[in-house]
Amino acid sequence: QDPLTTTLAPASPQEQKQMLGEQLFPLIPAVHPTLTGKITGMLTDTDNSEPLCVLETPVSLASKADEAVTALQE
Amino acid sequence: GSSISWPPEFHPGVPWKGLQNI
Repeated sequence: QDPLTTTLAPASPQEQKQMLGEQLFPLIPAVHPTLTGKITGMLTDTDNSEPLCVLETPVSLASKADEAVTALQE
Repeated sequence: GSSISWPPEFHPGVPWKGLQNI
């Protein structure tokens, strides 16, 4: 049983997003020292499966952050 | 062009502004 999923389950959608953002934010600077707030917001502003995947699979963080930065710069 | 306001920027401890219509 994943503790984060368990924690999120009873929360409102808005609260779930907030929690996911809080978890993601400190991880972003490791792959992209700039645009941390934007990347976090971008990953958070999707279906919950996206930020959950990044949190549960750290190796996907870099690629997701790269996608976010690319999209932001277009 | 269109102004770039998306995505909303996330700040820890600050209520996030995204998806306000949910």
